Amino acid sequence: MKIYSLANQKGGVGKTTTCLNLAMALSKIGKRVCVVDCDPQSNLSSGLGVNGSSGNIYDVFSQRKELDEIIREVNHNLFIVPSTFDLVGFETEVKEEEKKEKILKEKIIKTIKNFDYVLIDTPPSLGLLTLNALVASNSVIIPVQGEYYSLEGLTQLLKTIKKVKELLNPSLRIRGFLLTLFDRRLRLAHAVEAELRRVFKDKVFKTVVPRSVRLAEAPSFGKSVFDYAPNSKGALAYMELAKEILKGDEKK
Amino acid sequence: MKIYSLANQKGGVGKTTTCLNLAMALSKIGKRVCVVDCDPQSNLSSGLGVNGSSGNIYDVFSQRKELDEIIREVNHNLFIVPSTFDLVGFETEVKEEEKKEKILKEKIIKTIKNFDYVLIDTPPSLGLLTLNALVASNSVIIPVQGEYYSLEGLTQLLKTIKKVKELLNPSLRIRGFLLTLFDRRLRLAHAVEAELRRVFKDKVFKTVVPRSVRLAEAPSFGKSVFDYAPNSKGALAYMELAKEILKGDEKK
Ligand SMILES: Nc1ncnc2c1ncn2[C@@H]1O[C@H](COP(=O)(O)OP(=O)(O)OP(=O)(O)O)[C@@H](O)[C@H]1O
Ligand SMILES: Nc1ncnc2c1ncn2[C@@H]1O[C@H](COP(=O)(O)OP(=O)(O)OP(=O)(O)O)[C@@H](O)[C@H]1O
Ligand SMILES: [Mg+2]
Ligand SMILES: [Mg+2]
Repeated sequence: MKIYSLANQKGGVGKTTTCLNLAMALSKIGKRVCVVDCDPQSNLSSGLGVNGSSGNIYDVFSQRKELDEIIREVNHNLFIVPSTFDLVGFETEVKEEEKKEKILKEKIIKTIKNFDYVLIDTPPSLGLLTLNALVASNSVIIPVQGEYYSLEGLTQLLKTIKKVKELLNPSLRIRGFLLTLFDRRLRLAHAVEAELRRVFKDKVFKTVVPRSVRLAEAPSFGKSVFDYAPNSKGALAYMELAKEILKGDEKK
Repeated sequence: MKIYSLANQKGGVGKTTTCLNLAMALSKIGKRVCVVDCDPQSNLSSGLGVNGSSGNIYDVFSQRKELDEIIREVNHNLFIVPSTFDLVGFETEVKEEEKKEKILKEKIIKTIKNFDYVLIDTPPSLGLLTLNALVASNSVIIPVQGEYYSLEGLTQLLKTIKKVKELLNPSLRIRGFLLTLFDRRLRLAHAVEAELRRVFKDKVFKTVVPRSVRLAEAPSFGKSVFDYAPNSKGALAYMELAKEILKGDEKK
């Protein structure tokens, strides 16, 4: 079972959009996929038309329920652990127990089985929720928007990943950097791509997700881009990404 | 002294870009302005070319320094309280002292004087740092991107503002909703604008900030859009916003 986190503390770089549509692409290829919404904003849940009020990840973090009690089916190959705004209280409510970064990892080990992929969406921060996701994962996909603040934030993100690897999860590695919201007409976007590929070389996915309004419209219908606009640039890019990831994973 | 927070837990909607360029516009009109970077990402600081390593807001939240000891001049009418990544530790480090939401308010009252405007940039979350900014402010500017997730997140933001007003800061009010990153060619953007103006009426600024690549390029030079591309759509929009805010404030 491959467990990937989507992480980048820079806001609005396409973490949720990537988690949702990559998961859907993998499920359409035939993989059994579970997505976990670890963001109080709950955009992943609402983007798939799922409401977390009758059972959600906050119940799990607060030790009231197990993951298999609240998991929901989206289609026969895709399942979701929904979130709720109340999750915002977790970081200040959790007691100083020494294993507060390992709660999600232990919960996944306990009841999440029989999936090929688990994808975890994280909030735009490097706080306790994102740490839980990084500790529970065997690798991280880092969406990067082709803009300055997004590139600048990578230094801190990589320091945090390194610290998690040293102290909490030695098997954590970077699965890849994904260029998102990419506008081919802008010099800035190409400059960021060139810099990213120069520094991180083949750790940057070949697939680049273009800016495509269909990707921004789909969540208002509670659908993935595949169900909303299957022939759009966004749908083709996320299917291409799914295939690139599968090819790389099969080699290992 | 008017103290405004820029707040919206949705990531990447233009909080920092608005804080920086609105402050610069007000300072060019002749107002004396102080910006406060309350985000561990420190984008406001780096966007103005200021490095917070030798004195920052984390020193103030940790009670090691006062604001007037670390404030820096950007130009003769604009000053900044810079941030640092270390601020990310504040939310879990602060003891359960009963006034943890009021630290920033008390620090501002103590040493920040002789400014016409104080603008506070916040991280993409509704955690303790944003609460400190809301408690310290007399009003909030809410940047809203013309997209579904940004509109959806407003419900929680308004609930949080209402709670802060009831429990911690009775004088807090909404100064206005600002449409940002607006792409006139997209139906989705116009749909979000129509919904926003229908629900919030004249609380939505007349000024709309268009998507303009100059605004995304400027921070890589540590400059505001006024110093980088003074005739760009972005510069004109933020100057228009400054004038609209001044006009509204003078009426009261
Ligand atoms: N390739 C794309 N083309 C067009 N719009 C996109 C694309 N990817 C994402 N979007 C839109 O851009 C906005 C930001 O994307 P998204 O919410 O997925 O980012 P995020 O990193 O999860 O944000 P946050 O930091 O708030 O969690 C959303 O409104 C989304 O619909
Ligand atoms: N009007 C605009 N036109 C073009 N690009 C813009 C505009 N406003 C902001 N940007 C760019 O969009 C990205 C998001 O903006 P910004 O960082 O200001 O948002 P934010 O809400 O502060 O994000 P975060 O939630 O991470 O703090 C940045 O790369 C910025 O340079
Ligand atoms: Mg998200
Ligand atoms: Mg910001």
